[in-house]
Amino acid sequence: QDILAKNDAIAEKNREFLSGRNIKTLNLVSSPGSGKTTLLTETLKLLNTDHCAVIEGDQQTSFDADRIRETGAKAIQINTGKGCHLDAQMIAEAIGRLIPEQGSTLFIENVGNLVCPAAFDLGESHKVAILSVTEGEDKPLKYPDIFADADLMILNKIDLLPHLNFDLDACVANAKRINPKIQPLLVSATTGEGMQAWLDWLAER
Amino acid sequence: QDILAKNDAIAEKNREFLSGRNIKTLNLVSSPGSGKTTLLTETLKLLNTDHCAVIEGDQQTSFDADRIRETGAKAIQINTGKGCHLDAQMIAEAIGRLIPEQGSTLFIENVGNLVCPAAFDLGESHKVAILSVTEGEDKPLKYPDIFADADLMILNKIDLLPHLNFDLDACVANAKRINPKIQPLLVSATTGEGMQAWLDWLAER
Ligand SMILES: Nc1nc2c(ncn2[C@@H]2O[C@H](COP(=O)(O)OP(=O)(O)OP(=O)(O)O)[C@@H](O)[C@H]2O)c(=O)[nH]1
Ligand SMILES: Nc1nc2c(ncn2[C@@H]2O[C@H](COP(=O)(O)OP(=O)(O)OP(=O)(O)O)[C@@H](O)[C@H]2O)c(=O)[nH]1
Ligand SMILES: [Mg+2]
Ligand SMILES: [Mg+2]
Ligand SMILES: [Zn+2]
Ligand SMILES: [Zn+2]
Repeated sequence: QDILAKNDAIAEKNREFLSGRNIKTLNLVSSPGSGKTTLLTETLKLLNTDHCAVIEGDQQTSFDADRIRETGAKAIQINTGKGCHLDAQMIAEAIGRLIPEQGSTLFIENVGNLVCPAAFDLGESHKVAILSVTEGEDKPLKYPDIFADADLMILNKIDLLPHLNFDLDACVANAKRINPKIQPLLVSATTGEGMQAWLDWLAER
Repeated sequence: QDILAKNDAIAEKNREFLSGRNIKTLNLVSSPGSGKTTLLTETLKLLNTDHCAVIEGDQQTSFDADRIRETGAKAIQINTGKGCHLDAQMIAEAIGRLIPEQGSTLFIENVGNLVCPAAFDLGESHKVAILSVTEGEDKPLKYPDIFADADLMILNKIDLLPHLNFDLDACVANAKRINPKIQPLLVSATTGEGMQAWLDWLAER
């Protein structure tokens, strides 16, 4: 469809620019409140924030960009208003403002939405899907497109597992049915469990 | 915009039909995995399912309609494919298939999405927003449109409160800033806490 074709063209330009400058770019997607911002802030506390930047996407408020900036990292907040996803044009403009340096890492936190961001390539090097264990093991099958092009599925909030009926094996099996190459990673952004494996994965990309 | 105007015209036709037959119609909206289906199944176990029907919306699968049918209630599953919300045309067709009886209750479970369903009137008599306490107290401000026209905000999964840093007062204050008339209701769909107040609210509509 025309909107998507236009978006993909701009995404390709973004990708060319970013990979040309060796900028590792992650598109973090998840439902509202799965822990994207918490995971990012905890991650930034463990990295050199001089070599990181964040593009934050939300309908309203700059709460998330404010939380990111508390770590010392640069952040740009995009407010989409009624819009339900970031698109490549928004990212192109944000890159123009941020001017990320060679060899840096650019995190993009997409609007909390398990549906629409799947259709909009931003020019990222990797898509990371975050599923909170509180959401249930059937979500990869019910919202397949977002897991279909994710390289990594972070299962967050594992500290709550003792209080839930979450079927971890079923969840991973469901995700692999949609995307055999997806790699699951168990994490608690609040307790720190699993953070080292996530940092290792980042470092290897 | 043209798509919305078209939708609203069909929604008005739906509303005329449903209210004309005294059919109480609830549009349940929330993020993926906040507990819409669990709440509905627990609710249906406490109601006379002969006088209830459910329209289920999901990108893929009929898991939710199957779960509803286990209670004895009639359910229709709509799969939206890439679509991120139910619209009035889909509801009109579903009503045509269900033919809900006079004085019955029609539950609509929208696609898990805190953004897009806000823009699409379905012809419901009431919009019910469900926020899981695991999602965080800032969500009403970050996703304002969905709370702006909800009559009721069900705060679900309160059984998990002892293990979370959820600021209940802040959440309610945030919701009332967006919509001074919204009524908060604390519920756990799994333990049953708060279910009587929810049934009372339903009975009074
Ligand atoms: N128990 C627990 N809570 C968590 C964890 N990670 C995040 N949270 C909580 O989950 C809530 C939502 O976290 P956020 O980081 O705002 O989630 P988000 O995905 O950025 O939300 P949006 O940007 O609005 O879509 C907050 O109350 C966090 O404290 C975790 O690992 N365990
Ligand atoms: N602890 C707890 N878990 C709950 C509660 N309600 C639902 N859940 C769990 O939350 C998960 C998701 O529940 P669903 O009913 O599928 O949520 P949903 O909103 O219908 O999800 P979608 O239709 O996919 O958007 C399941 O594992 C449920 O068991 C609750 O009150 N407390
Ligand atoms: Mg966030
Ligand atoms: Mg459901
Ligand atoms: Zn969308
Ligand atoms: Zn939409």
